[in-house]
Amino acid sequence: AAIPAPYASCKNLCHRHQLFINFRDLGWHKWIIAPKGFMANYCHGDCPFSMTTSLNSSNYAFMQALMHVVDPAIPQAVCIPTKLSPISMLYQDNDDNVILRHYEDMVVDECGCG
Amino acid sequence: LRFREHVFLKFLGLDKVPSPQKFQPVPYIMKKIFQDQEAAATTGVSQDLCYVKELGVRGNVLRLLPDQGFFLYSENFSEASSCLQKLLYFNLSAIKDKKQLTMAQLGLDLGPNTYYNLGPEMELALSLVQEPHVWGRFIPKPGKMFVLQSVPWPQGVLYFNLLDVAKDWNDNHQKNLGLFLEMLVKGDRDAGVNFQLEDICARLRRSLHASLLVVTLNPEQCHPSSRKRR
Repeated sequence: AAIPAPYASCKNLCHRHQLFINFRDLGWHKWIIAPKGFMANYCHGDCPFSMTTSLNSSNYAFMQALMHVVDPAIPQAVCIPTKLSPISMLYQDNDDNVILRHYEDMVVDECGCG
Repeated sequence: LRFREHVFLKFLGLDKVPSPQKFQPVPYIMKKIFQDQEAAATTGVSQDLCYVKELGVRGNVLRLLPDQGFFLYSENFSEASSCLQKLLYFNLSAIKDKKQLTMAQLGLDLGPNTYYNLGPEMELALSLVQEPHVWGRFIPKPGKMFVLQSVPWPQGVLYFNLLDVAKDWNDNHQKNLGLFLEMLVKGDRDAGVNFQLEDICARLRRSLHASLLVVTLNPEQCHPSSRKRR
């Protein structure tokens, strides 16, 4: 029989939240030439059973959400990044070298239950 | 919350927060590469972060090393046709051994690229320094000369490929004793020209800016297969 999925309001569901990391807040603007900061974002929200059948969630999350309904002692699936992108940083080090470096997986583009 | 800064710095590949004393100029090519990557990331275009398409080399970290050398002044300036002598030195210690050097480009900025104030044709010679510089001895013992070329005016920036030299220095830091740069006046000189030449050489000394652009590839971050088909 269909299991009545607990109703969760949209805003509590797993989704991407905006988070801008401003290097000035960290006091790093003195040595990071560019960028001034970057949109890192983050994932947060519930992964109820209904969610795992709709959004880009893994099969594993579907099974875990199902098992959580049957046995609440089993934790729910979690809200994690499913698509990430890199950033490049131009900065100066302690030897007066100017360095351009890329950092993979620094920006959360999409979230899902995993 | 006490921001666990050192953890994030370690992730960035730094052992402590840089506190630069002097701000270095950022060359156009590094700005362009940075802007191209930002644009690609913004538009979601997938990019191969282990290939620097603007330079046509594999690599994921670019470093611009400033020259830490000094000018040399030989006594018999008037007779010699030498206009400028400089020891160029680049500190490669920031490059840890496991990274592969894929490019090392020496940039010599001889000053504004303009037809105003043209000087006599020059000759530029670059040699490896074989022995440590002995204070009091005016000119380091130059070793193998690997560049000798005429430098018609105006010039702007001259580029030289130093990849083999830099690899040698990176393999054995003791070998890195720098380069000996000498600029000579081509052809003979008469007294009349002498006076102007002093000004030209003094102006050249003021405007000369040397730097070494180094590209490295970190095999742990850049697997051969990571190069996406373009």
